[in-house]
Amino acid sequence: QQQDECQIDRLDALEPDNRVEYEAGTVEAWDPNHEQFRCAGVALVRHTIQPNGLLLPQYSNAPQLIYVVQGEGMTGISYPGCPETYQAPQQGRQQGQSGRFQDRHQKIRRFRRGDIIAIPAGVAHWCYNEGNSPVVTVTLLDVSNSQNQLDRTPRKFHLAGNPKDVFQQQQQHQSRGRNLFSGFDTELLAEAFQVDERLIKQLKSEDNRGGIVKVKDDELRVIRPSRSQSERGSESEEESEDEKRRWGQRDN
Amino acid sequence: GIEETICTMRLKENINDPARADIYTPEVGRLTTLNSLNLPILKWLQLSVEKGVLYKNALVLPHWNLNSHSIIYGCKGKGQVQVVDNFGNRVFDGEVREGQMLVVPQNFAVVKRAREERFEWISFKTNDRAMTSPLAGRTSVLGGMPEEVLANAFQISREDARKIKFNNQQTTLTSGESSHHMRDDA
Repeated sequence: QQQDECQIDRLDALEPDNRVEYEAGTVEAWDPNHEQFRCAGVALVRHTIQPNGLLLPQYSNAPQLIYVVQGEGMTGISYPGCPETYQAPQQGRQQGQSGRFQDRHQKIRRFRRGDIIAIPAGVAHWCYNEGNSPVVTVTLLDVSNSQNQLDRTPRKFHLAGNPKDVFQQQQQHQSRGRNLFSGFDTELLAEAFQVDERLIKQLKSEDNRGGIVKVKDDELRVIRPSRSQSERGSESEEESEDEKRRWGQRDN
Repeated sequence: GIEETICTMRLKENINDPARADIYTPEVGRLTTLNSLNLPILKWLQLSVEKGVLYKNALVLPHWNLNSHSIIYGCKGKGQVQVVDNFGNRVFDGEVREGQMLVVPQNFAVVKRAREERFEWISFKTNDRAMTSPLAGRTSVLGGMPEEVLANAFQISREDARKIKFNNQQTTLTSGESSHHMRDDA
């Protein structure tokens, strides 16, 4: 922290300074250069995700705490090196397939109003609104945290879409944003992913949907336990006893 | 008791020995890591090191450094390197040759490739347990996401999302040459 950053004569309650609209939601940010935020070493952003909207995968240079103001949905947080523990059942073994192309992914977490979600610096996440009302979240980025070795400028690194930088002033972010893949050579990425260059051009997301997109088919189909399975109480325990009996299982 | 702890502490380690490689793919290359787990003094210094060797046409899969900067020094040969910032801008696209230094800031995405000759480098990392997050390959960040998320994010079919997730089953290092053949199959 530089000297004099906290010599504040007067504090104010602040509204967001910047707003960017996308296909299925909006992102609003408070000016990170405001003296109050510079003193605290934080940056703040508010996301509004419309029903059936998907906040595209991204990571930040600072650890984040997200508070869910309203709505409900699910989020996937991809930790490097963690296994894909949510797996589709193997099919087609009799057809000589090894199950390689059955989907599998890392754990998915549900969230609802009042939840706090913690995301370390540099760890990618996405969010989906599966409710009927908008999801509103407020995110604090702790740019002065030791996990951030860059400067105190809040940075979002986008893995998909073409979102604008919401922390930059209006006049600076008129042009369309770009994701990380758009910066690499198409040929290099084709070698890295071992796919054709047509598909790499899709990764570069040269469309106008921005950073929050509408999901096709009105629902995001992913592998996860059903809500009834995870939230039913003693009823489900009885049910699982029945299941065990049916499958001939006994507790050890 | 300081002589029992600090004075006798191991301060030296050789990182060149191919037999010590942590990641190795024949005819592609190898990576050897020295961090606070195998050289405890590095915990004090909060630094670590990676030694890399790439053979002709091989590449280090694109990735970002999760918790550290990476300062690359070219030891032998030359490698093509691209670095991308948070705006998706390519902030470096060129060769790193023997004797040259390149700083890759934390979270910036980077890819390295050896062209017509072998490339050796050393990366100093500003964290004693530096971590990377791959963008492609078996352990990639996209591989950890549901097909449907990728299909919607990139406006591609589920079949194409599967290719993105599963086509390259290698981690960290991959052969550029073999991928040309696989691309035809994809």
